[in-house]
Amino acid sequence: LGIDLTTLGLNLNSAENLHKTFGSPWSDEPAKGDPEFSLPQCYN
Amino acid sequence: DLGTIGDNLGGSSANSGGMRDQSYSMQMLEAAYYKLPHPKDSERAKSYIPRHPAVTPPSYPQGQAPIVNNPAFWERLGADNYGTDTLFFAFYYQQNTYQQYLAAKELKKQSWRYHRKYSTWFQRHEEPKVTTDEYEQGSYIYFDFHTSDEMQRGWCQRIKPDFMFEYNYLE
Amino acid sequence: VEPDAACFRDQVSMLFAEWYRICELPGTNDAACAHYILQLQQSGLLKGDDISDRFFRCLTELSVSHCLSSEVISSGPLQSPQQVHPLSFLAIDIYAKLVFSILKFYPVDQGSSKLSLLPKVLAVSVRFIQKDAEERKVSFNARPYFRLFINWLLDLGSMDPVFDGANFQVLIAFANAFHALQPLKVPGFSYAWLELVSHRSFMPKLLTGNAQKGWPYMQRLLVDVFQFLEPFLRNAELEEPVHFLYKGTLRVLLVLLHDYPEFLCDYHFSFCDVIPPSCIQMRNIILSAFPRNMRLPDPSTPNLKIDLLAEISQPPRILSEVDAALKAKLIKGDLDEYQKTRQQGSSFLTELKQKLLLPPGDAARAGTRYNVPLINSLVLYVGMQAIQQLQARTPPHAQSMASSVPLAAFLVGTALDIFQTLIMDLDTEGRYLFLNAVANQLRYPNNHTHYFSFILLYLFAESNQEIIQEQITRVLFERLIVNRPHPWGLLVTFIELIKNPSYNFWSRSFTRCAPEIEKLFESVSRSCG
Repeated sequence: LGIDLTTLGLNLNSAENLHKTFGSPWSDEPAKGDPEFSLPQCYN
Repeated sequence: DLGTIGDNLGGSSANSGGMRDQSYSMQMLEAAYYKLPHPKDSERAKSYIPRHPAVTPPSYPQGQAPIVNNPAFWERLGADNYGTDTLFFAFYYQQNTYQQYLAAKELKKQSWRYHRKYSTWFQRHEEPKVTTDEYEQGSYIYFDFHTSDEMQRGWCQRIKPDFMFEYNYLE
Repeated sequence: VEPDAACFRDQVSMLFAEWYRICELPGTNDAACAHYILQLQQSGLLKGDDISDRFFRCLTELSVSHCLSSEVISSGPLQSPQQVHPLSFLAIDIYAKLVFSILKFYPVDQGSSKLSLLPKVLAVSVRFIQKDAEERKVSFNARPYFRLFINWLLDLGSMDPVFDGANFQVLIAFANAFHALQPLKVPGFSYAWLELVSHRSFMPKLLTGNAQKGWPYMQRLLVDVFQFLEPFLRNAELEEPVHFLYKGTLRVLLVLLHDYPEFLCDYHFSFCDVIPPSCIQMRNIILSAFPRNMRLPDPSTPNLKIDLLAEISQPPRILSEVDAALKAKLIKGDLDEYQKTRQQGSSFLTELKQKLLLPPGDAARAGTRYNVPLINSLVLYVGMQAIQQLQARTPPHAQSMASSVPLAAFLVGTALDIFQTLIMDLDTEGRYLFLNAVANQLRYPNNHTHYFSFILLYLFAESNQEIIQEQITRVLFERLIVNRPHPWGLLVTFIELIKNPSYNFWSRSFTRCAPEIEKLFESVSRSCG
């Protein structure tokens, strides 16, 4: 009967793309993901 | 090779040479199962490369002190009232580093909120006058770099009365 | 002069040690790196010839053996897959950085050769891994190579300005390398392979931008893992290592379903060729994909008129080559001839069943007596021809197939002759595979879903053998009782079958052949609203 796919650790209702925090095919945890903050030019 | 699959005989393009029978594959898979890549195998020490390294005499430490990657260090800064500027410094000048992430976490703890459109941190100066599902409106403190007069160039905190903080810009 | 192996290896070892010292310099040392690379280039080690291959092979050997020697220190056998011996990746990281630096600092006037070196380095790595796996067998360890590729994916994928325009070629070089390392060829590399192929620094880049030129490569990589799993997935009970790989593949499919549904939509035909019919949930994930900009009406909406949906008359995009299997088995010519002349009593129909059978030797390996991709190809190709004929006959303003064109129009053409011949002539297994090929087209609202939904219901209504009606029901039902997701077209077809009194569904004896079956039918029809 297959498995309950919501138990695989992926938020299938997420409005964001899953691949950004896709840790690995083996983990139920999302990857930490590198924080990305965009900064205005004047800060560089 | 990029076209059809061919017969369902356990793969066609892979048939050429090196095709494995099932029991061999199972044996190898079983062995590999006990040598899975570990999450750490994908992680790399974040070697921070300053964009505009300040030239300092060799007697100065040339690498960053390991403590800047220690969350406790930032929590101490967060607790200390004058530490806030350091948090902002780390956020804006140490971009794409772990310490930027730690500084942001501390700022959030102090109910600073990052506005994605203005790339600026805001903190409520008083309870907002208006709050809806989409936004809140009121006067806020915000952390800014002011260049109004040469003497006073630098970072400061200002009050922004009657500012509308739309939630879809809230990071 | 052809350097002898030992001497050459010592030289490379010294060069590697020197590179290590440069990497250990504090801060950024671009100047030192660039100078070192220039020296390598002047010494003729980077021409991309046989010497280069030997140079990179030596470096691979040095860095891998350094990594694996670090494993010997820790003791005791592993108790569980999650428990791993710590490895030192120092040498691997240094080697990866050397390759990245060569690509980055290679003098630009050599323009094209900058990138031509990457496929060569990857080819050396691929051959080295294949050989290592071949020699070490169960003691092969994929982790050093996994780390090597991860380094390259993260460095090269870091959108370094050097590669801005050429990033796509970098991705293709990796896609080709991963295809050469596919599980069927290096089973011991399977887990590392799936993690690399689905890595967030690789798969999203291959599927985004570049006018979807990366899609065929990702399709091929997915087919690689399906082909490896296929023989194992024919059985319901999976051994733990297979189940682990299967679950990992499901996770990757869910990321694709969520982020790149159009990719799964457009290649569903190829994937259904290599997913065994028993692997229902995995196939449902692919068949449930629908374009992100499409809103699907709730299938259980009372009096839902799917004929009036705007999308229902639109053809789905199919990037797989539908008629290739027909051509390969030399059936396409006869089929086109038959469809054109519609020669009554032509031998085409009577010989069709035989043509769908596999030679006995192949049948054993394929786990079925039938050539499944050929059946899939025949069904979809014939259906597409029929839809084209229908649309050619329908005035342009009324393109939605059923609203203006009487249902009888569906019956014109040879498609139905072919489908009815198949359903009557094939044995239970063959009929099951044929009905599966039809049910695989029940997806999101498009004119294939509409046409094949009609075909299934028509065959149900017109058949005078209850065994056929039961089998049609079974093919739909087994796709509905598995855990979600369920394709929209499957739901609307099943609801039509059980609701529309003209199919007389509930009077069929098989709906009450056992109490639990009766309960199952009721619960599924309740969940379908």
